[in-house]
Amino acid sequence: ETLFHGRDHSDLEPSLLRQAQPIADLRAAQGFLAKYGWTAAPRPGDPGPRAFAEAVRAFQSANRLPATGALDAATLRVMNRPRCGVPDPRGASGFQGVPRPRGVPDPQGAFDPRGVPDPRGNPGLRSDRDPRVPQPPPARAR
Amino acid sequence: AKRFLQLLRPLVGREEASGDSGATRAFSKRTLKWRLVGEGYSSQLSAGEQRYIFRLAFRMWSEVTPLDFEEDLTSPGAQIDIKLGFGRGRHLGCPRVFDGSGQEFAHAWRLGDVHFDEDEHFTPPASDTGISLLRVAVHEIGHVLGLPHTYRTGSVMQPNYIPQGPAFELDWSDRKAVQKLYGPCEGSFDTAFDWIRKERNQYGEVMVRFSTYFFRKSWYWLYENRNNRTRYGDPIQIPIGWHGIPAQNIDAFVHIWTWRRDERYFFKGNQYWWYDSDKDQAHTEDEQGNRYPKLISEGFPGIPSPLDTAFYDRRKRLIYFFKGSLVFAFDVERNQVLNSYPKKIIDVFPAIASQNHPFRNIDSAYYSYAHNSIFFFKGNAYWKVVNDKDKQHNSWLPSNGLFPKESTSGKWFDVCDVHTSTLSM
Repeated sequence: ETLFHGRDHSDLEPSLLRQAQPIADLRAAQGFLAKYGWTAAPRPGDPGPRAFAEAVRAFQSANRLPATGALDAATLRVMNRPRCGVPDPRGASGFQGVPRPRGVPDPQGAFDPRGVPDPRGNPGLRSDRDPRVPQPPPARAR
Repeated sequence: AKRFLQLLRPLVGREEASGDSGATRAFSKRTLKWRLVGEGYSSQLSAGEQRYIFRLAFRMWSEVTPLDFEEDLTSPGAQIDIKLGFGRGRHLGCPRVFDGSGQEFAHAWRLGDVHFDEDEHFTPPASDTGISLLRVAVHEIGHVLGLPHTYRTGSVMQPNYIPQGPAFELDWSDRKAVQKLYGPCEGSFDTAFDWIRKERNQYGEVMVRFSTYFFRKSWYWLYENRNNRTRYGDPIQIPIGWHGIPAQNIDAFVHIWTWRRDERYFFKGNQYWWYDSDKDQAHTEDEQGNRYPKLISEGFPGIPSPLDTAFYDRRKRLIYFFKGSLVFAFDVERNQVLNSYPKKIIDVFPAIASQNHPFRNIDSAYYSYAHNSIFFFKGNAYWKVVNDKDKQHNSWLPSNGLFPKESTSGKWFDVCDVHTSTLSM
C-alpha cells in the first residue's frame, strides 16, 4: 500500500518506485505530444523534425509559452505537470473510446465558446450606491 | 471479456450533437446512473469520502444542466451509465496504462468510464495539498458528458491541473458549453419573490436590500441577479431555509409593505402563514392568540382558494390574487375585494400582441426589484407587465399590458433541478 500513518491519511508518502518517467529529452517529448494528440506517433526513419517543431510550437502557444518550436525548460516543465489523460482537441486521435469515423474533420481549434456573451450588464439594475432602492446582498461562496 | 463486450454496448441513448467545438452530446436521457465500482475504491480516502466527493461532483454538473445524476449501487453493471474507479498501472481492464505518480492523473472514456490513477495523491476538497479529487472528478465527468479540453483560463476543462482554493465552481462559459449539448434548464416556479431585508450601514442609515428567491416543489434557489446565476450549492430544501411554512408546493407569497405595515404571507391550499422576518420563522399565533395557519377565506374575505399566485402592488396598495382565468384585487386597507372584481386576467392585464397571453392558470406572479417589473411565469415562459419606464418610451402601451412571452431560461440563467437524492448535500 501507499505508506501513511495519520488517521486521515493526510501524510501519504507516494512510492518512489511508482513515479512517472519525467519528460526530459526529445524522445520523451515526442511520445508526450503523440500521446496527447499534438502529432502522429513518431515512426522509425520519420523525417519529421519540422513536424515535431511545429507540434512543439502549437503546444507552446496553447500553454501561453513563447512559441519557439524549441524544446526548452519551460516547455518540459509544462509537459511534466499533472494533467488529464484525455488528448487535447488539437489533432485528438479519437482516444475517447470510439475511434473517429473516417472523413470526420479533426476538431482543430481548442474549444473556445467565446461566442457565448456573458450579459453581466443586466438591464434595470441600479447602481449600488442608491440607498432608496433595495440592493441585492453580496454573493457568498458555497 | 466482460469489459470488451461493454465497449461494444450499443450506443443507445447516446447521440452526437456535433458542433465546431469538438464537443458532442453523449446522453439523450435526463437521469444518469453512476457508481464507484467495487474493485475501484481508493485506499487513500475513506469509502464514504470518495462517494461523497463523486456525489458532489455530479451534483455540481446537475446544478447547471437539465441532467440528474443518481448513485446506483444495486442495478446490473450494464445499466450504469457512468462507472468510476481508482487503479494503478494496468487497471480495471483499461487498455490505457497509468504512468505512476506525476503527469497523467486520470482519464475518461466516451462510454462513461472514469479512471483515477491510484498512484496520485488525491485529497478531499478542504485539503490544500495533493490533487483535489473533486476538481479532477468534475473535469472527467465533463469529458463523459462530451466536453473536450480547452485552454480557456478559468475553465474546469483545462488539461493541466491548476491548484486552486477549495471553492472552485463551473463558470459561465463552461455552463454554456455543456448547455449547448444538453439545452438550458427549463421549468416554472410555484412562487417567486424578492425578499426585503433592512440593515444599518456603518453610518447607522437604514439600508434596504432584496434577495430573489424561486420556489419549486420542495426546494428553492437564491438567484444572484448581479452574477446571472443561482447561489452555488442551490437548490436547497425549503424547510432548511424557511421555518414553519409548508415544505412543498407553496402557492403564493405576498409582502404587504407600507409606511405602517410590513407583513409577509405564504399561501398554500386554503391556508396562509404570516412570516416573521426578524425571527426568520412563521408566526404560530397573532397578537390575539389566534393560531396560524389561518383560513384564506377568513383573513382575506372574498378570495378563493387554493390560489394560483398573488402579488402586492405597493403603489395601489392592492393584492392581486389569481385563480384560473380570474384576478381579484384586494384592498389591504379596507380588507375587502374591490367592487368591480373579480375580472378576467386578460381584461386587467391585456395582451400587447394579440393572443400572446397566459389567459389562465398563471404559475407565479413576481415583482422584481432588479428589473422594476412584474413578471407572470407559466410553463417555461414569462410575460412582462408594462411598467412606467416602458410607458414613458411608448405612451401607446396599455397600462398593465403584457409584452409577448419570452423564455424564462433566457433571462434567469441556470435555475436547474438536482436529483432528489442529492438535495441535502
